[in-house]
Amino acid sequence: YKWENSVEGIIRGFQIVSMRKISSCLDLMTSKVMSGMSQADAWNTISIQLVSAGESHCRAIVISTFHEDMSKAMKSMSAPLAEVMGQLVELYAVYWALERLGDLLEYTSISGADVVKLRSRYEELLRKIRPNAVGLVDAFDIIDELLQSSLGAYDGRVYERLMEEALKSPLNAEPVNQSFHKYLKPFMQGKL
Amino acid sequence: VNKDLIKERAKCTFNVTELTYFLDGGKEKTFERKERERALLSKREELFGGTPDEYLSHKEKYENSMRKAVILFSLLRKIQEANNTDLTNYRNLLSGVLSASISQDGSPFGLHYIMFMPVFMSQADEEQQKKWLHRALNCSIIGSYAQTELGHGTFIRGLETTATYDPSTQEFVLHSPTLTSYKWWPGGLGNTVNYCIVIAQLYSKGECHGVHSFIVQVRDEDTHMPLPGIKVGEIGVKMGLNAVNNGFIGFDNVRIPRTNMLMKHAKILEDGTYVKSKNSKLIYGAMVFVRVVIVFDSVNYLAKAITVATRYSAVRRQSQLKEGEPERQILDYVTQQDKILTAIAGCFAMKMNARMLWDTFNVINDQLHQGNMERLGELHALACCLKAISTTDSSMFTERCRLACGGHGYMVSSNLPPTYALTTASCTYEGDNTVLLLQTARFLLKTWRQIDSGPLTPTVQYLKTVSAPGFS
Repeated sequence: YKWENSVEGIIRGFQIVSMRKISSCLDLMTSKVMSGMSQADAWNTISIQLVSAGESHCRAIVISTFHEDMSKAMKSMSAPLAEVMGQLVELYAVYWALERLGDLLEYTSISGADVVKLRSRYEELLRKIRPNAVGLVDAFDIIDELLQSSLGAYDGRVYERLMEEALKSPLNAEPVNQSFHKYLKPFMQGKL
Repeated sequence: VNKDLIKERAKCTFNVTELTYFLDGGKEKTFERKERERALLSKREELFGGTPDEYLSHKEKYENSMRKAVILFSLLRKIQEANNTDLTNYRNLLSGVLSASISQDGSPFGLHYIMFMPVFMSQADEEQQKKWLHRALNCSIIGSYAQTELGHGTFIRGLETTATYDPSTQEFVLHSPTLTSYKWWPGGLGNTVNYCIVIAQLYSKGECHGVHSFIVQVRDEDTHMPLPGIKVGEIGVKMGLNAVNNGFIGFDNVRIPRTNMLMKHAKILEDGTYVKSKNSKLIYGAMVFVRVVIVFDSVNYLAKAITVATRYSAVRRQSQLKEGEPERQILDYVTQQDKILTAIAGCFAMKMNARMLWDTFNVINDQLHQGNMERLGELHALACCLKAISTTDSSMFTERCRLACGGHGYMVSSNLPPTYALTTASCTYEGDNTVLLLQTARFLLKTWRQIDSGPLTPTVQYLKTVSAPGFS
């Protein structure tokens, strides 16, 4: 086994991390039980590592499912769309590889030079996907009424909407709020 | 339309509609969704007009959400009447209309569709379905699902509420023996529902038979007053989900007919004899279904957050990258791309995984009903960890989207804070994520112990490959 900086290589890396963590948890459980600890106490003692193993297993599944199912779907997509989808899959895999670098360094044969290349590839992917960012979210086709956001409406009238929403504040309904006469004015005039 | 957004759309290299069809699952599905949205928009003013919720009191918020929910669910009822036989249609309705809820703070009818109905359909026998299902489907009765207690969460064997069978009257006596046994958190329970599925320890002939489900009338169908012996109310303000009307309920020796125990699987006969379920694991189907819906929900919430953050980042200009240049779109900064583009990728990844989980659920659910339990453990572990990771990631990426929008993203009108409140809530409800990952780990350790004793199920097959001699 040799580390590869490809999506398949990263998936394999996460699978190895998952396997090693599971195996390590079982070894720990066994040694604790052998040394007289109850099964339940042993489980509780290593539960942080168990959660971590569960998460790594899931990361391996999520990335590989994304990769495999998208690869199948891409066969029936137009070339420009398939290209962007391929970039998204790779971005996702590289992002999580960099996020879980500690695990990969501990359990796989990834090297410092591989990490440098991964970081560079990550930045390159961001650059490639950037022009399609708006198109990618437009494709979710969420109507403004459901999005309910002053910042995210389709027409991009961000500042106008922020101001329209601000004017709906009940504090803008009257020029002087009654708290001025009741509290602030007496306080400012030293009458309290 | 803002000029920068026009430019962004002009330089897109792919056909956006093609991707929309893919995301919806085909051109027809897009048209169906559009049809549902058209129905919603026919009530635009009633649903989306008026004072924003954030300026209302807690009580007014509930009353307003109830007004809107009645309009929305009347539409949902009509749509469902046309498609009420298909589970996929039902899930689509839940994910499409309900989770893309008109309220930023959830809906008091949510639990009726997400929990009450699926649990009832999977646990009620034919007679019970005949009696209640039609009424539940058309919302003549509205239900909630009460499992969690004030002092007891995921560990359901620890629940304290009791249902003791009295053969002399053929009734169960429901009782909350302690304050900690009060049911706590069910959506809609506060002031909305009149029925509830209650999980309680079943006692008959002096013996405890473990937890079972009972359908209990909580309020009078006409006056809506709580029935005698029932103490019901709302639990108060939360971080988000304040229109969901989460409630508490306690029972003071409340009597319900024997036929109110959901008896598709286990039964109590008239004389109090307990008939065990042929397969106690069949009840897991509804739980897994709910987790599948949560994964789809997470995708929907995240899709909203990334749409907001991406469009804002194209419109917002800040600082000069090089001296003398005009202010740049913030989307041009790599740190901004790091926050947003990864969230977009995460949303697509989770969408594909939600579909995979749904397909796996359908395959294994069919096997379960044919008596094949082989992959139940795998399905349970998969649903647990995907629920945990999808909600954790959705919450984390939504927060990154909020941060990507600076101070404006902190405004409630951006819808990012309410969306974060919804996503982070999903990390704890229907199984706290830490507990769910521990359940996945239990399955993995069991699998690892048996790795040499035969073939592994598909989602753990990789363990064999990467542990082969000489591999790593």
